[in-house]
Amino acid sequence: MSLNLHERLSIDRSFRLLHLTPELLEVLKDPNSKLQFKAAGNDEDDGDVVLCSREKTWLLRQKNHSNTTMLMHEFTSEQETPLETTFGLPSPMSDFAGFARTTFEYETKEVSGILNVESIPIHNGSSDFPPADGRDLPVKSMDDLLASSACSEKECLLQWGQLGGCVIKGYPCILSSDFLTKALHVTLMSAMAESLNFSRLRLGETFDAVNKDIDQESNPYTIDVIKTILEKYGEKVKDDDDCWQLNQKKVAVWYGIRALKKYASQSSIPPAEFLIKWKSTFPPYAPFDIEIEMLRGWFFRPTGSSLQYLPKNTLPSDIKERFMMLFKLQSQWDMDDIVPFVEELNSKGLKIDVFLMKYARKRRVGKKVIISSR
Amino acid sequence: MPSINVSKRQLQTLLQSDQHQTSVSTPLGNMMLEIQGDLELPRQWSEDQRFTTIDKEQLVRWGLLHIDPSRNNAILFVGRKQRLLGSLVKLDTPLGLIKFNQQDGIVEMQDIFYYKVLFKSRPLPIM
Amino acid sequence: DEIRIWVRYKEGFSDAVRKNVSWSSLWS
Repeated sequence: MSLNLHERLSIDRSFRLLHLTPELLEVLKDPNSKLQFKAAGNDEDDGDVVLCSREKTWLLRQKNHSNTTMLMHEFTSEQETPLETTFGLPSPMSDFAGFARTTFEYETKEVSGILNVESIPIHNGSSDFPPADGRDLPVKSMDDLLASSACSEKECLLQWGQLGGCVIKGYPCILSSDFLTKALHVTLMSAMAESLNFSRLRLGETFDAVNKDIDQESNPYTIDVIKTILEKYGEKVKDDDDCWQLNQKKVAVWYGIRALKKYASQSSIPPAEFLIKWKSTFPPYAPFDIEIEMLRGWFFRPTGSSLQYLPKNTLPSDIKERFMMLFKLQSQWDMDDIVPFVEELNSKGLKIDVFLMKYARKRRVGKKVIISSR
Repeated sequence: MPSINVSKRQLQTLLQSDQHQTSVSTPLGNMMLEIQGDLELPRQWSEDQRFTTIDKEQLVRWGLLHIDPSRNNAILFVGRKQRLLGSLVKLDTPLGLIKFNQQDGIVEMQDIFYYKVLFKSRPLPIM
Repeated sequence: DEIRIWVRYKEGFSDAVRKNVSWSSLWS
């Protein structure tokens, strides 16, 4: 089969070639799906372009190459093309015209979408949020938040829930740590007082329980706040949009971290004493089981078994310096205690043993694995 | 933060019927041709039988492509002096053809390539 | 023949360079 090849004298530079992975092809085939190009950051050229479906995010990477690629379209020639008899080939059956050339392709790599919370205000429960007409609030809606994040809708909502994000009168905000703690405490107490089932907490019932006997004028525990508490400390019950199962471990850990901060910041505390203090911070009769191991990644042991609060955000972000500081604070670590402090810096995704061995020494003592400096 | 939806209007029938490219050109009539080198073509109109105008577009005829579908071999005659040997190659990853229309602010996926015609050997003279 | 139609062959093929994409480069 022979084809005449032509090219337009003026080439169209607006075409691009995009790698379509099997996952992307699935999205394309779904008539209800949508795909959107987005750029992270606030300026037009600030951040990298990503491609988002409703559930996933792909980073675009431009792969240049040294060949000439011509994109061509078949057309019907009005004129009879003079036969090129030089080559002794069959007469051309049709004509193609080059309309674009490219020297690169866009590769697509699936990545974790990142929610952009840079401009989202922290709300501590005060009654003056939001300001009238959302004045001075750069992000005025969840749609705005999604549009400004290099993130799919599903990933956005998941991260939003985990962060303690709340929408008050339509305006996105993040509840402060203190406000979250108060709201959680009040929710648990109210739920227990009304004998609500922690495995099936409905938003309406829970809100009613919290707001029983509260003066509505000064009440900061709006239905939006209660929803945030259920999202952050619970999991949606399958096939029921309005029902959450409380994640008891998450609640216990939240209280535990606050207890470490309160009772073990300035000096260390023996574990048995800490367990009592931790338990005392819960609402009375709260049914949560607690174990020191749940708080790994939040404490170190300066002497023997006693515990002292250590937030990750006080540690160096350079991996070598982080290990150095950790060994300065505690010369030998149980592997399970040190891993939560360093695994976020394992950017190459190495097996944890291999990663630890790059920066520390590992040895077995009985059933335990002990990590110390090289 | 800028964002724009990708329209797949042109692809819809194709995707739903599960038709896709199995030879030189796609069901929508597009072809991808790749040469290991620079292809030099005139950019100015000339009064020569190789120049034509179709639908107000000025074109220059520059080559003849011959495909043997049974063996996926291809021969490309470039101008009057060069001959290249190549083949129809299946792409490792299908490529979406996307147009970024700045004037209308529209992004449209127009086609999907599963194959390309590739010429990576040194051009031979035409005897 | 003043009309030049010609392939200037390149000995090798390279495609190692990869970089992130900016918004303006999608449209330029």
